[in-house]
Amino acid sequence: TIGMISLDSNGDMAAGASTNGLQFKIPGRVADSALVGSGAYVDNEVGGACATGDGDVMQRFVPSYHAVQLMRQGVAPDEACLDAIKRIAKFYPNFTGAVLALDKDGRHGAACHGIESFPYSVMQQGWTDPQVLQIPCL
Amino acid sequence: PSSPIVVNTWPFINATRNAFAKMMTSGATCLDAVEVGCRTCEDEQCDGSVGWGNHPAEDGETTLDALIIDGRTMSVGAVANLHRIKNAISVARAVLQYSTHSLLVGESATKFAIEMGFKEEDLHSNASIELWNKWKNQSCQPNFRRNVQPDPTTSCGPYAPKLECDEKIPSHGQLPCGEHD
Repeated sequence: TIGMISLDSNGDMAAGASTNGLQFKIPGRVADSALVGSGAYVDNEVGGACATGDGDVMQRFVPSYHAVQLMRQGVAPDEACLDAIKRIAKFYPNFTGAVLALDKDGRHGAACHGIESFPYSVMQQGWTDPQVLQIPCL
Repeated sequence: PSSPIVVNTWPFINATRNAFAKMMTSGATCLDAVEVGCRTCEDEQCDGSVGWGNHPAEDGETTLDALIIDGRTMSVGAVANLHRIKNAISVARAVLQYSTHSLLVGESATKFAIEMGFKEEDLHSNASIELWNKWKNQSCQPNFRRNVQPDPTTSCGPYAPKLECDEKIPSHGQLPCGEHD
């Protein structure tokens, strides 16, 4: 699954996600990636977030919306993602997933669970190539 | 003015690069950037979890889900369980652009996509067919069904509800290990 957030020079933001879902899923099953607030969420006034991982579990907690709402209250992107992840882990200690957030000021952060580390990609003005950041997971 | 930036899950750097390059193009928007970035991954079939030709369902078919959101207007377009169209993110963008709905699903989403000029294509690949054949030969394991007969942990379907369900609903930890979107 790819989840993506962008911030342009006007301060406008967008977010999105795309996936082919789980292999061997029951036909008709829909992943979190298509669902607003789960796969992604964004609000120009605050920032955006997107998620990847076990979509059946993650969509029950709308983690992207959760992270954006926390950022609205002043929480930093990484802390907002961590809170969203912890909320899921409380009920599903074996789930695998990550949440990535970018705020309107260009600060970004992520949190993850169920794997050793989570890589995410960043490209910003002045860089010649994207960088991959790796964060340790819960 | 803000300093433009693109971030995305996983080390899909071609998606990041293309999204950022699009955003820096005159007249392009951050929405264009997200569409181009996700479409890059769909075309490259990033790690097998994005795009056509991977992750077949029980019936062997690959279907796609995608979502795009405009943070300025809160406009949304999404498609789910999309059949036979390769670029799901662009269909999601078309839902945003050419309808007042938020989410279209299944064959109806495909019909909408075709009406909007998208090409209908087979999403099977040699890899997905091979993967599915292997799964069938391994008694359809892993399997996401429960409380059905025949026993989904040892047998393929078709399945029907078990007359007496297990009292305890299994936690997610007991579901197929390591499977995720």
